Amino acid sequence: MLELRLVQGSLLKKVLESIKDLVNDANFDFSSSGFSLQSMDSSHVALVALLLKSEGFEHYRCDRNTSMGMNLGNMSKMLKCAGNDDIITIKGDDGSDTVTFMFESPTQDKIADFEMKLMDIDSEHLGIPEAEYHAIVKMPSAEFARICKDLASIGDTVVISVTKEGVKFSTRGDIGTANIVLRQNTTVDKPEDATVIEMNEPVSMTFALRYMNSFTKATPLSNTVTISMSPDLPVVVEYKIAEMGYVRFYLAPKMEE
Amino acid sequence: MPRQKSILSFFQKP
Repeated sequence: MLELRLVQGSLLKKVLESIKDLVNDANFDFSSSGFSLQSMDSSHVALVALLLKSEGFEHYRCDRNTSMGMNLGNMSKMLKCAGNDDIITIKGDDGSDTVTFMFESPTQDKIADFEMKLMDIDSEHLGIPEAEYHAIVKMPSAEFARICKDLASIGDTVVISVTKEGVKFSTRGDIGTANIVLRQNTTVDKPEDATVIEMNEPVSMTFALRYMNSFTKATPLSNTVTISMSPDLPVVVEYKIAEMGYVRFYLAPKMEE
Repeated sequence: MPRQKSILSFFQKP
């Protein structure tokens, strides 16, 4: 028996929108402490890790650990039928080949349930080693989205370099080059507007902008984004979900052979 | 041109 009631249903809608274009199918792993998902994109270049802890739910019941394979496109179609203010409940029964999404309007005058077919997914759960990062940049998520979008109109790859001067995003393409430098800026009215650079050692790495732009679909989930880099490791682009968990995107770098 | 690495070359299957 599985029953999860999320008052802020729009959060689940936003989570789905942030990952559905990167990952087609994924196993949702439910346990008493919350639910998680880990999946690679079909090209095996990026990996999504999602965690939503049980504390964030108004009601959370999961009698035994269970894994449900879902097509994220289909799940997104169903969740789009929920209003932004709706309360969403996920229900499942042991051994069932379906999951039910129930949507309640805030005034309880409209209640809908959508039953979705589950699927068997052969997933490879990868071990992500703990890492010490050379540099961690925390910045407004909207600013990061703007930079990725702007640079993608010039080139296909971005070089992200962190030095004590700041963080530089560079690209080059047929029409020319672009460099955007952000300096650490903590003298802002609101903490979420700050750019904070923690650097142990300078680092410079190259990534595909197509993936970075896909990650920025998570922007509505959080005012800030954290970018963690070390040479020879995938970059981690993390959007925290207030008091509940996170969506993390890992992207393998482009490297000289 | 740098080559795109696979995520599988960094993270291990159990």
